[in-house]
Formats: sequence, structure tokens, C-alpha cells
Amino acid sequence: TRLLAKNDQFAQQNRDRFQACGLLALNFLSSPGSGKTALIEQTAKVWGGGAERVGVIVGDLATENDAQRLRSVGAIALQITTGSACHLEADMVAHALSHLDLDSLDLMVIENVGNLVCPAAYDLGEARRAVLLSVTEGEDKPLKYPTAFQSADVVILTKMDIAQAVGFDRTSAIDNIRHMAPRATVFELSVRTGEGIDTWVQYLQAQRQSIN
Amino acid sequence: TRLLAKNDQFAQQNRDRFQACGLLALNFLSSPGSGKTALIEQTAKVWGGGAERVGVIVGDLATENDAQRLRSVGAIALQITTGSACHLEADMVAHALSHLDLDSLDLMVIENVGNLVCPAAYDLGEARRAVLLSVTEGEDKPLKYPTAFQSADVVILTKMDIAQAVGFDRTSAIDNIRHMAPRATVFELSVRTGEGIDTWVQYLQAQRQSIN
Ligand SMILES: Nc1nc2c(ncn2[C@@H]2O[C@H](COP(=O)(O)OP(=O)(O)OP(=O)(O)O)[C@@H](O)[C@H]2O)c(=O)[nH]1
Ligand SMILES: Nc1nc2c(ncn2[C@@H]2O[C@H](COP(=O)(O)OP(=O)(O)OP(=O)(O)O)[C@@H](O)[C@H]2O)c(=O)[nH]1
Ligand SMILES: [Mg+2]
Ligand SMILES: [Mg+2]
Ligand SMILES: [Zn+2]
Ligand SMILES: [Zn+2]
Repeated sequence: TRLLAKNDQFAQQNRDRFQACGLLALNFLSSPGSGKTALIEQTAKVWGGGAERVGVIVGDLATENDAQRLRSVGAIALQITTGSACHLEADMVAHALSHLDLDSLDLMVIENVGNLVCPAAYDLGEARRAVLLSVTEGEDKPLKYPTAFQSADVVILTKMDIAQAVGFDRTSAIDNIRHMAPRATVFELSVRTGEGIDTWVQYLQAQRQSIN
Repeated sequence: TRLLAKNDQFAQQNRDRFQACGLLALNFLSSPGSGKTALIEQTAKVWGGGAERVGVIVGDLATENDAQRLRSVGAIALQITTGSACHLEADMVAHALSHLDLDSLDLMVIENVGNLVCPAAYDLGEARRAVLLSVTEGEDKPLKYPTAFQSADVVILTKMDIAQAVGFDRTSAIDNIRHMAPRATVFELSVRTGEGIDTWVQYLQAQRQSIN
């Protein structure tokens, strides 16, 4: 709890910085391979004002793969390789921010380490926390990973293009999400087909207006 | 490290117990929703001698869902709900073993908490550690989650039935697995179609012979 108090100090510092720069900051949490990087890539590609207005801080145990993917669509991406830490903490984000020119950005996405457990406990200073769940993972995941889903402001159902192929039970998934995160805004989308992407981007633009 | 030394004491105790009972013990690690429970269900259903010879210890943050699924195919399943712990530890497994009649079992599967990071560091006393990777998660996951894959005795590619639908690059995935786990035995299977299940079960039966 002492460590969490320390984390929260850095989180508030980050939050203040984002607000001072009129920057909408998101924290993306999900299992490995749910499509976080793919969605951030797509968001940057269609962002009014251009991909270079989208900053990304990506956490992974190893590799620069995600940051490289994001740079190749024109986003400003900084990779944090944690070695063994299974989640990002606010002090890591604070340090990363010092390497970025925040005034040149509209949107900051923090892609957390792929993990539906540990990242949930750490406020990074984000304005909105999005938990992603792909249609391939199983409808009961919101019940089985409560801390993540209970902490969500937004829940994003990803890979909707293969929902039918895997026999996805949408009603059951949405019920479980509503049960764990009754006040969360839910999006259903596919990076592959583009379904739901406009709705998602419009939401981000509206959020950005309201923080400014 | 002191905590890990304590874990390893319990792990060795578990390992000794398994060997004394001629019981093949497996530790299943993967992301949430990669198909651990589904594969254990299927393994139990086709196990020579019957599902009731298969014991399972399942770890989850919350719910009894996985243990219930396993019981409904006739396996002997014990659920550990960890609350917040993001991985199973050897002492939890030791405690669970005290509730099971090990002499009545041939196979013990420990289904770890869905998490490709933290569980890797904890020896539970298993004879074989299997890391599961579904074709939907992305071919670079073995590189991005090194501790899990480097610790694997077995790597199982799951959900092969939808490999084509998601454009799975099998060569790239296998290369990455070989890079991180050169001595691991690799299986490719689908619970949905049954592809590769016989090969997997034959491997288990052979492993069980060799520990007896
Ligand atoms: N069918 C389909 N596949 C998708 C979609 N979005 C992403 N994928 C695939 O899902 C896999 C994982 O995508 P990533 O973007 O790497 O997922 P991630 O959540 O960033 O993974 P980590 O950062 O390792 O936790 C890749 O093979 C993607 O091509 C989608 O909308 N539809
Ligand atoms: N298409 C297809 N889907 C599968 C297969 N195996 C499992 N699934 C589906 O994948 C989803 C997750 O399966 P689970 O068995 O719950 O996965 P898990 O790894 O035990 O999940 P956690 O215990 O929560 O980490 C479910 O919707 C399953 O029906 C398969 O071989 N093919
Ligand atoms: Mg990623
Ligand atoms: Mg399971
Ligand atoms: Zn952690
Ligand atoms: Zn952990």
C-alpha cells in the first residue's frame, strides 16, 4: 500500500501534465494478443490531424516490436521494455513522458504489458482506462478477471470479424461486461474490416473536446 | 529470492509426492482464453481409464467456472481462487494436494492463472511445463514473453481450426518458438476438430510410462 501511494503520486503528476497540455491520455489493458497494438495503429492512421499527433508509450517484457509497428504508421512511439515487470507503473510513464514533446500531440495511448491481472492495480494518470477483450477469448473472462474489468471506463470487444467463426455468444459477453462494469462505455469493432472504428474515433474526439 | 527459495522447497515436496504416486504432473501456462481448460476437458474425455483418473488443480482470480467445466466431463477438479494473486505458487498447490486422493489418479494437470508473465517464475513441482499459444494471439508472442517460453518443456499451438481464418503464419510462429525454446516438444492441435489430440494424448501416456 505504501508502494501504491508512491505510484499514485506519480499518477497524479502525470494526470496534471496531460491536462495542462490538453492531451487525452488512455491506458489500454488486455491479454496478450487481444489487438491493442493493432487498434492503436488503426486509430493513428485515421486520426484527423495525422498519425504524428498520436503519441504511444508501449510496455512489454521484451522487444521493440510494438513501438516499431506504431512508428511505421507515423505515430510517435516510445517502447518501455520492463525485463520482468508484469505491468507498467506511473513512475515508468512519468519518465517516458520526459522524452516526448507533449504539446505536439492530441492523443496519448499507453499500451500496457499484455496481462489481464497485474496492470489493473496501477493508476498511470490516464483520463480513460480501456480494457480490450477479443471474441476468441471466451465470454466469461470479465467474471474471471474482475479487477481489470471493474476498473474499466471503456470495454472494447475486438476482432468482431471472426465472431461468427468462433461461435461468439455476444449476449453472454455483454451481460458479463455489464455485470462487472455497469458504467463502462462498450465498443465492438474490427481492425480488419473497419467495423466500429469510426464510432470509436468519434468517441475519442468527443472525450478530447470535453477535457479541453 | 528468499521467497523463491521458499517456493522451491514446496515445489520439491510436490515433485516428490507426484513421483511417489506414479503421477504425471503438468503445469499449463498461457494467456487468458488460449484454451487451457478446453484442452484439459478434452484430454480427460479421451483418457484411457476414464476422466476420473485425471486430477486438475485450477487457479483463477475469481469464479469456480473452470473447475465446474472440468467436473462436468468427469475429471477430479479443485479450484483455487486467488483473489488477487496473478500466479499459482507451490505452497498453494501443496495445500490443494492434501484434498485429493493422488493414488486414484494417473495424470495431474495444474491449470495456472491466465497470465503469460508472472506464473513463469514459479516452479510448482510439475514434471512437464506446457505453454499454450493460440493461433489468434500473434506469431511474435514467444519473443515478447520470453520467461514463459524459455521455461517451456512443451509448447502447444491451440485453435488450429481457425488458423486460416486469421491468417496465421505458422512458419513464423514455429521459428519464434524454436528460437525461445529450442528443446521444447511442439504440438499443434484443435479441441474443436480433434486435430492433433491423439498425438498429444500418446505423448502424455509415453511420459507417464517413463516416470514409472
Ligand atoms: N481477425 C482479426 N485479427 C486481429 C484484429 N486485430 C488484431 N488482430 C490480430 O491479433 C494478433 C494480435 O494483435 P496485436 O495488435 O499484436 O495484439 P496486442 O494486444 O497488442 O498484443 P500484446 O502487445 O503482445 O499484448 C495479430 O495477429 C493481429 O493481426 C482484428 O480486428 N481481426
Ligand atoms: N475455435 C476454437 N476455439 C477454442 C478451441 N479451444 C478453446 N476454444 C475457445 O476459446 C475460448 C477460451 O477457452 P478456455 O478453455 O476457457 O481458455 P482458458 O485458457 O482456459 O482461459 P482462462 O482459464 O480464463 O485463462 C472458449 O470460448 C473456447 O470455446 C479450439 O480448439 N478451437
Ligand atoms: Mg501490442
Ligand atoms: Mg481456463
Ligand atoms: Zn504484477
Ligand atoms: Zn504478477
